[in-house]
Amino acid sequence: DLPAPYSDHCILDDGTNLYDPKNADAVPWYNVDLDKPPKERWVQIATDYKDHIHELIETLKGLILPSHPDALSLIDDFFGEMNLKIAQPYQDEIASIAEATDIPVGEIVMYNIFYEIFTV
Amino acid sequence: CTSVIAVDDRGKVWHARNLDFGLFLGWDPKVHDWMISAVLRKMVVNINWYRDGKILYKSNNFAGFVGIYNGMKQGEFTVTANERFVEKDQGGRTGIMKWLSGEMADAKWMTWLTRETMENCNSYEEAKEHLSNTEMLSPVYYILSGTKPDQACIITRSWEKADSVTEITSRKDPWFILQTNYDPDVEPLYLDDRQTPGDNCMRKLGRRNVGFQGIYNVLSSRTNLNKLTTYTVLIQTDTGAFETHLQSCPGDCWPF
Repeated sequence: DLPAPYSDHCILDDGTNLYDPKNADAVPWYNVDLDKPPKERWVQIATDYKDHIHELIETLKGLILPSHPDALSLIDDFFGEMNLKIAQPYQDEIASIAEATDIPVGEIVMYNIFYEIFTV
Repeated sequence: CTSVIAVDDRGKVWHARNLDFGLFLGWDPKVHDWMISAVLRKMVVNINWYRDGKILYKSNNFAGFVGIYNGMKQGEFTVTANERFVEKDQGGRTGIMKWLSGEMADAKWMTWLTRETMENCNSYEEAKEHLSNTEMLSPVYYILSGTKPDQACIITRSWEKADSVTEITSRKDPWFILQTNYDPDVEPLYLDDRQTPGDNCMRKLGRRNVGFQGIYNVLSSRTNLNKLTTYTVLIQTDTGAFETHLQSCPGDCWPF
């Protein structure tokens, strides 16, 4: 068992209810239209979240760079070239997000293949 | 991560998950939180995916991310994906190298395989077949449910195909599946056992109390809720109800 206060705790034991359907309103809804060209599908979301996407990428780079000084150029060059090999419609969708956020395409590729990179 | 499928006492199927993301990606000692998890919480959006002027399916995503971890096709099926850890030479990075070398040129990236399943499959059985047998670049657990009480399974994936498909009907408690990041027949690492407390909490909930409120409370219980948890998504495939709730675990809370 983990030590208190980190131990398991089923809140049903206390009769606690944390569910409030109104809290779901904090997460906005968007439409992605698959009938539109891939380059147009993500522009709205990418534009609205440009600052947060920048923050995420910068945080990631900050975590990688101290131990690997060449990581930035590796990301931009290696993953940038990789986008040309990625199947459609993902290649165009990723390129359009890079364009809308003014972030190098390699960094958006890295973000989008996060799962494969970090699954060991 | 923790994914849950539960069948209530009227036979209705409910599906939910906690997304835990950002392990070892920078601990912020000032606010006692993982850096990446904290940033991702601000980037969660729900998406209605349209085709031919109609909603084809729903998902939630991180802004700027085009793949899918969780998707629901109303009246048909819901899928969530949990990370699977395997031996070093069978993971995602090796998969990328094989893809780059052309050895696995046709293999699918995990979140894009999920998306293609949402876009091209029209039933639980079709989705199960596609998620089980399509070559992919990384291991994963796909947790899949339909709309009937026996339509729920864990698809344990490696590169080529499913290593196993575990049906809800084969479980000790055949009314729910709670899946974390371990193979169904493997005991979790004692430091990371979210399976035992999650199973116990589900049993306390009981079949008659299954619903958004009950499952949300199970997923808001430690240690299924931990410092890595960014959101809980609650899904009812028959009605199309799809709710994403941002989550965090402030204060004294297990880091993963």
